[in-house]
Amino acid sequence: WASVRAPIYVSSWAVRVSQGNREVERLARKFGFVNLGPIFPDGQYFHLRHRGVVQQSLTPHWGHRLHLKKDPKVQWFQQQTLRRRVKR
Amino acid sequence: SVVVPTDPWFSKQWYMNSEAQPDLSVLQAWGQGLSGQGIVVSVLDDGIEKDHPDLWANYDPLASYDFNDYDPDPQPRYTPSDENRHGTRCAGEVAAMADNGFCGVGVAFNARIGGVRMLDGTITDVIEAQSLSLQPQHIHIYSASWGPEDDGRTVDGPGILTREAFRRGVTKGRGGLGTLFIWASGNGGLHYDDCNCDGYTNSIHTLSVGSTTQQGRVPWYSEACASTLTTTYSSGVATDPQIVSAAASTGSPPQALPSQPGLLTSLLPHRCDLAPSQSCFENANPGRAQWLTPVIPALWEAEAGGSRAAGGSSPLDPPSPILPLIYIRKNVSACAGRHNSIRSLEHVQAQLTLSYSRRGDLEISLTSPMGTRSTLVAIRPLDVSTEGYNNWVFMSTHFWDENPQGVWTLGLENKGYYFNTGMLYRYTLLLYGTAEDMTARPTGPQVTSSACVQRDTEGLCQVCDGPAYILGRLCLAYCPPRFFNHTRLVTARPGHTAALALRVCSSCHSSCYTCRGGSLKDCTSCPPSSTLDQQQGSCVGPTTPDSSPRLRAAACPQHRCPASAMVLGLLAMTLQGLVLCSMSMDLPPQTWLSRARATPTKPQVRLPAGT
Repeated sequence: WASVRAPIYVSSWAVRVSQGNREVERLARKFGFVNLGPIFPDGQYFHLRHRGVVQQSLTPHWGHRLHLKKDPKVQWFQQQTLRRRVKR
Repeated sequence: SVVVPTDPWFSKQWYMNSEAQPDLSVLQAWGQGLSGQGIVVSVLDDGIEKDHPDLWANYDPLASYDFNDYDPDPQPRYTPSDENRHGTRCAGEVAAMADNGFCGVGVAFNARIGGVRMLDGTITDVIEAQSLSLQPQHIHIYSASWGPEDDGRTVDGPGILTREAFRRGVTKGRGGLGTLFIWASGNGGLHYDDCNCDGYTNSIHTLSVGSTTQQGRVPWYSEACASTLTTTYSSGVATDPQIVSAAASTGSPPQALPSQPGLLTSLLPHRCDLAPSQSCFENANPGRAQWLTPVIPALWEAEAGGSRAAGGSSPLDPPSPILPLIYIRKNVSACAGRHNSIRSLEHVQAQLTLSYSRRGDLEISLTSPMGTRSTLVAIRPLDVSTEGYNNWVFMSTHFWDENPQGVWTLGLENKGYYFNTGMLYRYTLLLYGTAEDMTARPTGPQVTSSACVQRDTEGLCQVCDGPAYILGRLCLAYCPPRFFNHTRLVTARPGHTAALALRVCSSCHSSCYTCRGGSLKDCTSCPPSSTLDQQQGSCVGPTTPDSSPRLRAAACPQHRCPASAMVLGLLAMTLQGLVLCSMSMDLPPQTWLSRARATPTKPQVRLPAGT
């Protein structure tokens, strides 16, 4: 659990599409995302950004949440939140 | 010969030039040519200067990248206040060039060094996961000196993707040997922070490094931490000798970066195919021989299948109120009597789900059957959260080498406001360890100081220059469990008159724990699950699917398969039913689950204490 501060949602998502990049490109075109490429070398997890979504928000984007939830090819997705990290 | 760099600030690098006691024997190691050759390190920070006079020769572009905005040139962008020099200083302490007449020198001055720029922009789970997954087959070590805020009130850790990145690195990185993630433990000393509340530092996948000043004092910024695996020299207050930062754009400022020497230490010996125990670090004055041993911490051994895990979980039905002081005692058998029982502990994790009116007032401790008490988290006066802990994993390395069997005691004590209240919903104890009988280890130095003086083309040792036994790439004073020592005659080579008598360690039969020969009937002692037939000289016990040298995922008999038991356990929790598995016959059924993993796949090699 993060501590008491509310999460700050950013305009990018992580998705898992086991069919790979081509399917992600289709998904991106369909919902207006920009495919920023795979997160891991094996190409199952992808990083998407949506220029139409505000860069930082206190609430998640329900519309895209619904889109990704209903798409049969998306096994998992997560809208990204800001992570507070400090140098030591 | 001893190599002494001719850099202007080397004389000030007290932690390397033999001034500090205990001495880290850096110069002797350099004398043997151990200087990070062949190792690639990536510093996950705000980028490093690739044209710096201390770094340009060792800079590795493949280990450098900018994940925030994919800038083709991931060097730091310095602000007027020179803020983004954190990564460069880290990199310099690791691999600053030797004898270049500038600043000081890095301990691993021949290592390749790269820098990921990720801290100077938006940080998300994706950014962290990508940074920790950069070129996993090219980069050996990822160094991170960052984490959740050290404000004494945060409980935070890696996200889903970052945890996946750790898991992939450990299991697939470095060609399957496991990537090494070195993490600077927290700097929240001033805020009474505890690094067990930092999910990166207390992760089973990271090597957490603490700090000490030259005099062995705890620096002001250092925080309590039961999960620290090793400690390194670092700077303290202004009056303490400082760590020289070998590479910074503006000269060589003596600023401290707590993780560096520890990182450097881990760089030098780079025979990474074996995994020693942490006990390599226990020797307060590591001798030269210690530099010969790989210093990959034992937890990699755990991940590579060389160790075992046992554990148990217990949802409470109904949840138990947390009184001002409660103790929960459980008798744990750690798979005793089974072929994968644990006899020697390494890491211990306690995973708790509880609510509490003022989280920071609750001190949580764990006491082992042998009486060692480890404070998993002490009072944190600034943590006023009412959210408690949800499946939070606390880790301790304080029980290392102990026998886990017996009564474990979990202590929850309210050290704050008298009227604090809370409920304990679930607790899970995970034990990581090996089957080695520590009491059977011979006392005295285990790994001889003799180095391998002749290797074959694969790097395997051919000749040790002292009374030692050859095992793979090492020279050992005795052969560890699962091996027996004997002398092998090697036919004389052309130009040599006499045959060579090599003292070597060879594998016992897989059913034996110790033996005097390689046959089934040469056993001298057996693994816990079987007994020695004195007449036959062989081990009698349940045949296990794991006795073959290949890795098997589930070690317990099927109906107790840990994964399914855990799933059942979770179902049970949701259905408020009792846990269906039990760990040991002498336990009440709802107490513990048994979860054990594979027996060692390859001969279990573990460097004994003092190595």
